[in-house]
Amino acid sequence: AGLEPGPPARPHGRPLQPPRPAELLLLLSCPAFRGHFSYLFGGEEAEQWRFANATPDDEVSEEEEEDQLRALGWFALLRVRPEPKEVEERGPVLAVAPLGDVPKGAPLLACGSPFGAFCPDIFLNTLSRGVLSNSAGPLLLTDARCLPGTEGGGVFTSRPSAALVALVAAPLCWKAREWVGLTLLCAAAPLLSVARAALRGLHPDTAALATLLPPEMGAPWGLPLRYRDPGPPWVAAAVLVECGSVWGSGVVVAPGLVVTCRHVAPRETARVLVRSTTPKSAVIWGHVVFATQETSPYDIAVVSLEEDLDGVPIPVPAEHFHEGEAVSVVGFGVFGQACGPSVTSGILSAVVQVDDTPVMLQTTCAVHGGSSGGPLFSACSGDLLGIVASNTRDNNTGATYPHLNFSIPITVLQPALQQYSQTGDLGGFRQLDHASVPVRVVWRLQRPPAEALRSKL
Amino acid sequence: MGRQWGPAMRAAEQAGCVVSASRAGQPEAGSWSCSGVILNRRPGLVLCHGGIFTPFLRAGSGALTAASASFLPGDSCGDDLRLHVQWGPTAASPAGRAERGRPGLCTPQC
Repeated sequence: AGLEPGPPARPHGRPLQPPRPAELLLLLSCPAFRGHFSYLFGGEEAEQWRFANATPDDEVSEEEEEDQLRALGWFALLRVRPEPKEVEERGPVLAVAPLGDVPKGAPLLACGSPFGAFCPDIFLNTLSRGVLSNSAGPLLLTDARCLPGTEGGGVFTSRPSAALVALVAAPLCWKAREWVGLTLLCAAAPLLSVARAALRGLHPDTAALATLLPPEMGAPWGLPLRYRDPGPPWVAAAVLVECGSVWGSGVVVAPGLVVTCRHVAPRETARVLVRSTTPKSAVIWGHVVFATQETSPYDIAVVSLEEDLDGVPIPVPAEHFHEGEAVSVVGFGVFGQACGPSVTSGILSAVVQVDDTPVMLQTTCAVHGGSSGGPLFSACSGDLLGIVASNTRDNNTGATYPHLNFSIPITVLQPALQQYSQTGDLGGFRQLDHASVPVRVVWRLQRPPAEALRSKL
Repeated sequence: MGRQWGPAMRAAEQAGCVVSASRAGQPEAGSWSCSGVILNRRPGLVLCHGGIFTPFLRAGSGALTAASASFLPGDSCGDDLRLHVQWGPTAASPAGRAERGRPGLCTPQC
């Protein structure tokens, strides 16, 4: 069938404005971003981290990688040359969120063009969604997945209204050769402050441009901290757990009780240090009152604190699980003690049942080493769904998949937690050491044994 | 995407652009490109990533590591730097309107 006669076929994709010549006004960076970057990714950590656009195995010359690393926290202010007789509409004024106004866990929208100018007809302004995973001053992390070429792209929030929060600094992060699945951002507000100051100081004819840079949002953004969106309350229930040289995450399930993983706090009676970060930093000693046996498929340990953790909202344990629901993991993976817990978002991708009882939860959140023992929450209800136990590594290729991970349903633990809280009896926990064979098979990621073949004799 | 995202998506797509840098007279020598944000359309002020300028820095990438430096003037790059910015149709721009104004365009299945 012939095509209807029509306008000359456009190159695929959306009609674009032709490329416009521009001039470089400034190169600019945020010294605080670079300071936090050095603290979090420098020093002895440096050799673990790669921000190259290529995978760790790709050949990127050392000099090229050095250049990329040096330029990682730098941005540029350009002026597009006006076209003669052009009547460019001013367009909507871009709003900019003040630094620190977007809480951890808040949803974010990234907009960049994968592979840059390689094929803008197809890739221009591609969207990606995630949450603010962590922040250290103007250095922000999101789990919105971005690709090479999106560096410099804008990252926006939708609450209380659309505003520019940050620009993409490094779309790909690798730690110890594992893809981390997080994107490094630099907050926009401090960058624009540097630009304003530089424009005013550089040249009389550029000083006027300083007034044309978008302003930071006033109220409600400018509300005092106590009125600003504090973000999801459940983030505060995640704690850092240190047992000797091993550290991991944990979740407060009662004012004096923390659940973590056995591989974080393996021995009963071992002394454990628990650090909470919100509403205020607190460091409390505790000891392991229960840890499952190595043979148990449930990788769980329970820590009793020497004093109660005040002000930490105790999460509500979920009673049901809904595959596909929006979930969040809160854990100290990636940065550990260097800054507070990270929040990553995804969906509940599978609920594995044995005899109609949920025994394993799988999610698409980005989970990294150090997040074990951390809480899995329903992003809708804020209920505690489970305890993160592991992510996935392909032993053949050595590749790790942070976005496929396994959690122990809280319904497996809740009866024992209730019994212990009421009577101090560990009997309920001891049951976890006697999980049935089908449950063991599930957690060994094996196929359940087919019905035992009967002899014909 | 949920309704809550409407304004953020519009803001993102209005502001989104792509920036490419190349050498005068040597466009075939390849270009470097990245994404950017249009801060103001008149005059066109754009913020993009600085990584694409490293090859053009007169003093090399070492200039970026000066501890206290928070900015470098535009003439830190050589005169052979050529920059281009490209963005999509905007609600305001005539091109976008012309496209939007042509009813009946369709993509018949063959």
